[in-house]
Amino acid sequence: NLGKNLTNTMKKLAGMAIIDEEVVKEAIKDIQRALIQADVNIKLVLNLSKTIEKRALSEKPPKRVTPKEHVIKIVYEELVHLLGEKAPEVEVESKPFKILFMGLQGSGKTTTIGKLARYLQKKGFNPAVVCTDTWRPAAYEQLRQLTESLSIPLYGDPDNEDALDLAKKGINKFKKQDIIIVDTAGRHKEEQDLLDEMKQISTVVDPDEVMLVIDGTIGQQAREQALAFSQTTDIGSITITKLDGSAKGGGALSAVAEIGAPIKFIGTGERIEDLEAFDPDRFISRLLG
Amino acid sequence: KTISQGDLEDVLFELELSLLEGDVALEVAEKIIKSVENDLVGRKIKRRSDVALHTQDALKKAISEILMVKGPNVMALAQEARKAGEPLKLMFVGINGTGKTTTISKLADYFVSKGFTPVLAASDTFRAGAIEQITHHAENLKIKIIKHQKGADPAAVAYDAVEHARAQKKELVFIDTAGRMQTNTNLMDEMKKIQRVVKPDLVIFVGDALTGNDVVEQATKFNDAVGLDGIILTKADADAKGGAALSIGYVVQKPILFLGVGQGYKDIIEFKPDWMVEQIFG
Ligand SMILES: Nc1nc2c(ncn2[C@@H]2O[C@H](COP(=O)(O)OP(=O)(O)OP(=O)(O)O)[C@@H](O)[C@H]2O)c(=O)[nH]1
Ligand SMILES: Nc1nc2c(ncn2[C@@H]2O[C@H](COP(=O)(O)OP(=O)(O)OP(=O)(O)O)[C@@H](O)[C@H]2O)c(=O)[nH]1
Ligand SMILES: [Mg+2]
Ligand SMILES: [Mg+2]
Repeated sequence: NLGKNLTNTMKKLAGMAIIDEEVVKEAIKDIQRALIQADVNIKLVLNLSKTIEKRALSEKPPKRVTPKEHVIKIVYEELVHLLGEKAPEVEVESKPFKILFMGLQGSGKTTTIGKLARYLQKKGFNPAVVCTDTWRPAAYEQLRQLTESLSIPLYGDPDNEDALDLAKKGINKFKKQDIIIVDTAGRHKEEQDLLDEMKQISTVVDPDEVMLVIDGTIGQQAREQALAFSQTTDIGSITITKLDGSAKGGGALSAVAEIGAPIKFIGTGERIEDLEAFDPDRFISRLLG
Repeated sequence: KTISQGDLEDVLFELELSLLEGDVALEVAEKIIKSVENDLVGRKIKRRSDVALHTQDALKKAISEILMVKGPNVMALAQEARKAGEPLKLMFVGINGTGKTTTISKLADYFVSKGFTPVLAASDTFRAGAIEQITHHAENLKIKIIKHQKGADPAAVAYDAVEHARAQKKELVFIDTAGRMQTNTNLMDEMKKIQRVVKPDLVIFVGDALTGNDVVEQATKFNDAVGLDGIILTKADADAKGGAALSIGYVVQKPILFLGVGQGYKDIIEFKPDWMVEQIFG
């Protein structure tokens, strides 16, 4: 179990009085393996470990900082450098503040929208939801069941096959609300027609924030898929879902590194309340096992 | 001359990298590379330049061996069920959002086209819109769906579906279950209960082909809980390199039966180990 490996190497480092190159290299190898097992992009892991090793061997640890603390601090700094210090909140400036959701099939967009709507409602906002998913059977019904008990207004029309038209009508209907959250059908980078549709939806919605939803269990493809989404419109923020399972969510790290959007929330379950503000410290310690 | 460990170092490193970048889980990639190394060290070669080619062949061989697992022939079993007058029961399990419901509708469509009459069991009684989603598919395919109200006992729905299939001489029952994290003990127990009550002939794990290292945990825990008879990997059309197939195959030694390659009813293909070799070696 990798967590144990890392602990053992860290113990070795802890036992050292001064930096021993061999032990440091061993520690870096274990960190590498931890990050790979956490699904961080391979190239990113190789680059990170080069940087970490260079810093660990060239930087003199400050007085009374043990080699172990020194290496851990460097690993930590490099990861925080990628992730950002603390995720900014959803900052509602102009009204209606429009949030456009996008992501791969089954990543958790619709469920997250229910959660986010509740989260914003608790903060005193007046959110509304628009369903533009014309592909998935019962997509509107799913959102209806999520928003109904919260008395959150929802617009959708299962008989309308035009996502753009739905977006236009929904934005228009809710122009008096504080916040409008727009749900879209899942899509991936090989579906060029759906990516084009997303470009058009984004033009119609003219979002104040674009939220990319990433499945916490995704592997090496996270980077490529995130790139494809970022080419349809600027991505403002990321939510990683399904972190209540055993996945570490390293794929999302690669997406952040690639498109530069901060992670704002994580999904930790299927219930409406299972949405947490992103905490880089907890994410990193989970990443390293 | 014979191949030495030193000869292999660089080429094996590159190979491991391509496995990892292809979404093969780390522990599986390491084990595969180790077995390739053991296979090659000490082998006689004519020229040093032959090492790369020998290594590629050894890797292809290792991949094929992992994936060549004898699996159930669902069509043959369905035909036997028809003869015996006893429905073949398939239960579909996996974590949230992998494509279970969509995959069931694809398989149902396939068997309808072959003259069978499947029955669907809406045993996801929890998620918003779940019953409506599968009902919509049943209506499109013009097949019977057995469903209760939201929040009902999933095992009871599955049981009713089997009873209906028996009474009406329908050959196939597809049981759709809710997505669940293998770390959620209550939900894993719920799944075991469905299995106890209904005793499915086949338990099929539906995984997302884009999944990374976690697929090892998922497949292992689901296999430990209910025993898997086959695997279906979905969303292979997303340009998934599909290393998850190799990881699962290695770890639970169960056959990958099908690949989901899109969201339409026809978007399902038989899994062939050659596909995996093609993915890894481009
Ligand atoms: N355990 C867990 N399940 C989640 C989480 N977020 C979403 N889900 C589940 O994942 C599955 C897919 O969620 P959806 O919200 O339908 O995903 P989607 O992205 O809207 O899917 P498409 O619209 O088909 O692309 C559902 O079973 C959700 O309940 C999470 O944080 N944890
Ligand atoms: N591109 C693509 N999308 C797929 C494939 N299989 C399923 N999907 C999509 O993935 C999303 C989730 O599919 P579902 O069938 O709802 O998944 P599920 O496992 O039943 O989800 P839960 O019941 O919520 O756990 C839907 O948008 C499907 O259309 C596939 O092979 N390719
Ligand atoms: Mg959705
Ligand atoms: Mg389902």
